[in-house]
Amino acid sequence: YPVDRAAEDKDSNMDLLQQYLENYYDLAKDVTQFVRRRHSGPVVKKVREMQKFLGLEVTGKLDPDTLAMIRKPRCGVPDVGQ
Amino acid sequence: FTTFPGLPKWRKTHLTYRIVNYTLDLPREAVDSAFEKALKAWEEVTPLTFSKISEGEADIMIFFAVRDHGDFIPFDGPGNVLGHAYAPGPGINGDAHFDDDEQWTKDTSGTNLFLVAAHELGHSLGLYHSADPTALMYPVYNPRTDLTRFHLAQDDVNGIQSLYGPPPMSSPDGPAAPTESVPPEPGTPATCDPALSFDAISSLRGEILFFKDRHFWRKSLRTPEPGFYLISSFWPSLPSGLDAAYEETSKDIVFTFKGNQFWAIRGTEVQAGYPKGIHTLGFPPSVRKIDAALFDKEKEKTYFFVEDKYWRFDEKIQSMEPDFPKKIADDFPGVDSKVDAAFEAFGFYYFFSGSSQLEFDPNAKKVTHVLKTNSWLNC
Repeated sequence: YPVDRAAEDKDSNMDLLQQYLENYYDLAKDVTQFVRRRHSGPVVKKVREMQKFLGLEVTGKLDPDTLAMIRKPRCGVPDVGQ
Repeated sequence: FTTFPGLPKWRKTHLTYRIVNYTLDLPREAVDSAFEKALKAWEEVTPLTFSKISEGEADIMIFFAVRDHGDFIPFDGPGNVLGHAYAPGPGINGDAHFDDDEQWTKDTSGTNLFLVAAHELGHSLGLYHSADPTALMYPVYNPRTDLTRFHLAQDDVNGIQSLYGPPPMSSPDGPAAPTESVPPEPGTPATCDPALSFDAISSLRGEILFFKDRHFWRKSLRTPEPGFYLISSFWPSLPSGLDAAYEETSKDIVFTFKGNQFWAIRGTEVQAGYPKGIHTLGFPPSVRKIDAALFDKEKEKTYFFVEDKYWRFDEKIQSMEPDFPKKIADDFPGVDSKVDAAFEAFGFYYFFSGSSQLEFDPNAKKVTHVLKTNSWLNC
């Protein structure tokens, strides 16, 4: 204590990203903690796919533009997959 | 644009919709009109038509709901997900659900219902999301959309027409052949090129067709964006590079001319017995081709323009009038150069020569406006 605010924000942003990729980019739901696998191939690949589809710079990382985009209101239908 | 996996689409062109319940954010009539306007946007660019029912099972059932609403995809409270919809098909398919935890508004002070409705109904018709940020089917809501100038992006039109084709030539006897609007490729004429000239122009069942080389623009007065098509995609047997065209509206026939031949087409059907020779209309052998033609529906007479002269054909008695040809400049003061194309609309004659267009008032017998040729193409 005190709470490490930055670390907490980072975790919640990661949760947001995980949910977004699972809901809209067909990222397989996986019990492994997302934060630990955020640099793994499949996740980076999905981040890049999402950034490309939405017209963002394709960095493979949760950069500020990408974070702002996944916070925006949108349609609930996925962007890829079934 | 993308379509749903498996390409689900409606196998009929007339669809019903029902607004099962209403958000309390707006008066009922505002909700009704938002959905009506949203469906009209799709109706204008396809053969689809929609009618609203108030009870029973409609093709497209529209719900407002919050959180878990019985379809295993709960909404998430204010913000984030605004709505979702299902691809065409029976039961829940085709339905559209809207998150009533949003603040639905007629403007963009909250979440604009018309915009989200038009998007979700795009799904109900079979469109998936688009990666074009200017398209209605882009997944992220754009609160800065100018509602006063809303129209579907070309990507949206290309997408929905890949499923259902373009609107029929507003013909009583069914839709025209499903044909792709051709996105401009290299070597095709650019719609808003200031030097654009036309080969021929004709009305057709309330639309205006602007012919150029192998293509034509099809302008409906209801949609700002003209469609762009290959002539051969509607009329495979017609030649490209036409000389002239006009619609004899009382017969629902468009006559198209090239060289010393002409064709009669009704909708997408070239009539049997054509092409015929232009001399069967009464032209002297010295006339090899005509430059332009326009039909005056009031007088039921067709004007044929050849170099600096013109003939007049009486459509009622199907005969070229005596005492012709006459000098164009004598009877159409201000129309001094060779006419490339011409048509009549709203009681005016429109003459096209090179990159200019003259609006001529046949009663006042004078040119009333000088315009660019592509002023009709939303340039």
